[in-house]
Amino acid sequence: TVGAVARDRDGNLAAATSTGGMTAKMPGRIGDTPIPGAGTFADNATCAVSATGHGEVFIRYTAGAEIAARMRHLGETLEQAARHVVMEDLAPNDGSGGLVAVDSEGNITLPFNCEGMYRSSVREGSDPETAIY
Amino acid sequence: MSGYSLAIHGGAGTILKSKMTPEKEAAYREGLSTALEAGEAVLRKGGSAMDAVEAAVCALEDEPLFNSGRGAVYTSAGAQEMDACVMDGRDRSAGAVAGIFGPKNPIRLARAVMERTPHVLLIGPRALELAQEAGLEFGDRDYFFDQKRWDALQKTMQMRESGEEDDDPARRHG
Repeated sequence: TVGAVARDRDGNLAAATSTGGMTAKMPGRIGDTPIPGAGTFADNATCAVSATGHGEVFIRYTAGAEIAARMRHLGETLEQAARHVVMEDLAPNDGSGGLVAVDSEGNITLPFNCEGMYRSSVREGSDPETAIY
Repeated sequence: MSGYSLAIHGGAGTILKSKMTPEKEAAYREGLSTALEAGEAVLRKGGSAMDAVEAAVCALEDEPLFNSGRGAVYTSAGAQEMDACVMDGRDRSAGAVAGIFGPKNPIRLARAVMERTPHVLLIGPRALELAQEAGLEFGDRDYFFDQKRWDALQKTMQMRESGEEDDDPARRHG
């Protein structure tokens, strides 16, 4: 699965995710990628999220929308909300994987709970960062 | 108002840490850098977040190293099925496609669903018709074929047949 999240200079957020699914998956199986609120989510008031992982669990926990809900209702930062969902909601429930997210201020977070994660990010005025775990 | 931000991820499908070589790592880093630059170029010129994420994901879909578009993995039936989604934070508009094969860049078709229809998610023949109407570029089976993805399918099917346990979380990922 691949994906991107962005905040532009006008403060608008967007998310995009694309996948081939899992190797040897059952034909017709659909994961979280094309489900808004699960693998892909964006709302200017909170955050944009693109996820990759064990899709069925990301759907059940509505991963992207849950991060936004925690920010909106609990007042958590993007970092706090995303980390909670990846480490406390998904990980204990067989939800291996991770996500990339950006908030309305342009803050970026890239949490994951397993290996095989490929990431790259940049903020205006800073050098790009690329990492593989 | 502060400046732009962009983050991308590029899942490889079933690549174990133990199989990562310096050469492979360099290739993955190059692929990620190319995609990030594609998206950042849009933002640098004052473009929209939506255009930026589309550009970045298209670059990843064009790179066979990653599991989407040209690098898509195979189903148990030996076919490729692709899913994609976009969402716009300005108004929560969204577009998605699922289980498609043909368009080189499924993310562009997801955006076409968002911009050209009143719907959110399309599957099947009508999704491909929309791709044709939108003038999107198609690829054939040769374009999408990737030997390492095909080999990964054979190995996974052999593991299933032999009852071999698999603790690689990446095998359950896209």
